[in-house]
Amino acid sequence: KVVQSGPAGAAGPAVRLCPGRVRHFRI
Amino acid sequence: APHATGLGFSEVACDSPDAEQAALTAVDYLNQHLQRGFKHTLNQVDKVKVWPRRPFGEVYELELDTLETTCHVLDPTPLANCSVRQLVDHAVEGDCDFHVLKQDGQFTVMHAQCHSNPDSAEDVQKVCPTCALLASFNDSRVVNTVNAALNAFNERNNGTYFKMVEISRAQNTPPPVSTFVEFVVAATDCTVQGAADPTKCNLLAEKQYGFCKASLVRRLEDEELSVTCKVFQKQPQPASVDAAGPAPAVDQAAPPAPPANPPASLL
Repeated sequence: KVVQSGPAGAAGPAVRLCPGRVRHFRI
Repeated sequence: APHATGLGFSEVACDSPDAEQAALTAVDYLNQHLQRGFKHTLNQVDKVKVWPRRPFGEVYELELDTLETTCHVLDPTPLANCSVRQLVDHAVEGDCDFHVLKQDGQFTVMHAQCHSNPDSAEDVQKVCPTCALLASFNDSRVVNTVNAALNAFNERNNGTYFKMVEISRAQNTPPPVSTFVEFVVAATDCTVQGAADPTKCNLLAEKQYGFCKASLVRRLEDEELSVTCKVFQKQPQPASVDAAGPAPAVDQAAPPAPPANPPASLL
């Protein structure tokens, strides 16, 4: 899967979108 | 802003407010349509894609991980007050795919598909080598414990005869050999004294369910039975019940109101 990392020329670390936080405990 | 992919959908963060709202709507929908077992709670949003929808709105395509709680689906306790079943109790987890429509600020479930499985025995024994694993519902010790517990409950409950509806979970432990069961009962049109043939007793039109926990501890020539049941308020029969699966959509803006009175408890 190809995902754009952001607007052209944008600087800074890539933001991890998913998966989200674990609310209770990791299986 | 949604993260455009050039593939027709956008990606948003799994913990974004809209993704979270869509996921909570989805879990509410799941619990409203579960017909047996225990309510599930959201553990993690795995993936989210947002598709534009013509002429209005957008569709959230979600992959969710859920965990079993200790509240039966017939228990009117709000999900927020239900404890998550711990790994040492050999809990059940769920994997779900949902399509949730967002339109005019409202979220509506369009599609739901879930699979649930108990955690693996290896995972349970890794954290607790001596913990009991789930037992089969047709295990003879389980069936005996449930029957003994139901009889004991009906003997103490000097009135309406309650019938078995569902065994919800069961565990056998090593010596002292014990069996723990959780099951659902429902009030019938028979009295305890008049229930000579329970097969002739019918559930009431206005269903009244109870959730029971029981244990049978065996020591040499002695058996100790313990049973506690929580009987819920009567539930009016819905106009139509979709036995095949979830209805295509639910108006999340108008969830069913919980009963006004707290559930009665009978010991």
